[in-house]
Amino acid sequence: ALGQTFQFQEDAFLRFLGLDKTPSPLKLQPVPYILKKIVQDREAAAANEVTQDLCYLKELGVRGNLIRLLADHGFYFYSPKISQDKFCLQKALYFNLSAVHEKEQFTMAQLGLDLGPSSYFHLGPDLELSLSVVQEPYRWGRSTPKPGRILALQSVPRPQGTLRFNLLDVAQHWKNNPQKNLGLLLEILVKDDRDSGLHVALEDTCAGLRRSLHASLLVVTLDPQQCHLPPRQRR
Amino acid sequence: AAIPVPSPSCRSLCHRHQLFIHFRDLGWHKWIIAPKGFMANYCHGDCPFSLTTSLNSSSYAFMQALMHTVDPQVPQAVCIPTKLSPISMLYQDNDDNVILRHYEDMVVDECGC
Repeated sequence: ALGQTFQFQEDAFLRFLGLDKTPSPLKLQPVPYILKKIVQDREAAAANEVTQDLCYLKELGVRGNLIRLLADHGFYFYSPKISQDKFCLQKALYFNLSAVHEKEQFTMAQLGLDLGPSSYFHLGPDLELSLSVVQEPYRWGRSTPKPGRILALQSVPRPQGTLRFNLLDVAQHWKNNPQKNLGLLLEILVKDDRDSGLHVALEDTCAGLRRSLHASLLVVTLDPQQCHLPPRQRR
Repeated sequence: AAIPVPSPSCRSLCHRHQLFIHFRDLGWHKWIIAPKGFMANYCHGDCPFSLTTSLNSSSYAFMQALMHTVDPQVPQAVCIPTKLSPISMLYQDNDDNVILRHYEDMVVDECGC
């Protein structure tokens, strides 16, 4: 009976905190340094009884009271003929924004692509990263799925390390039109592999990228009920 | 400011008590990344009429204490938080998302009647 009472009280409190049920993550996600720093700074300020504006994130330079680091739920396209297709890597990126409440206002949406150790790229082939918004559903055939119409967002020659892309407008559009959130298409293309000596390096580089690629979407929102927007200046 | 420590004779009077919440005790350490716990505190103690004015009391507590002296069936004024502050929590949800949000009214800073 005591256990049931605790369970009932815990569930009620978690709902109050905005959670449907007690989270039970199977694997712990990596936490970016910036989030750890925000927590540490707030703890230090609270310990010293310093008044904090919890609706402004000075570390990110934006207003907001809720930060989500959304995990990517996309999938890899399998291409057995890397050198023929000129694709080193093709991946669908998908971020579920359904937890973002209607009243929350986006102030930041930043895609982070961690390509892993930069040592892959020093001796490898010339690569180019391309990011597009998928605008039509995937066509599922016998082989690999193909995205419908896409809108090219950005192209990065010789990508390496961690790349960040501003997706504020895209995320806002997805939130307003959830049925249009079909994700992104990430492609890493081989620009020039005519030198046959590079083929082995190409295979290694692409395999390394597949192993180490980690994508996440950092979303900051502001709840106007908890954080009042600054008054507009009079003309 | 230093927390005033009540003298032995005043220990039963309304004041803030220290309470550290370890998330491990609740089993929440499996999904809360930081902090590991926090000093939540709690309020406890008597609110006698004679000291209602000196115990950070509301006017209502004063009136209730007054009524209690007239009619003992009316309960005494109670010791409650009068100032609370938020904490920030970093946790992971069931969709593998990492979330940082602050929650209002999680720490008792001051108590009163």
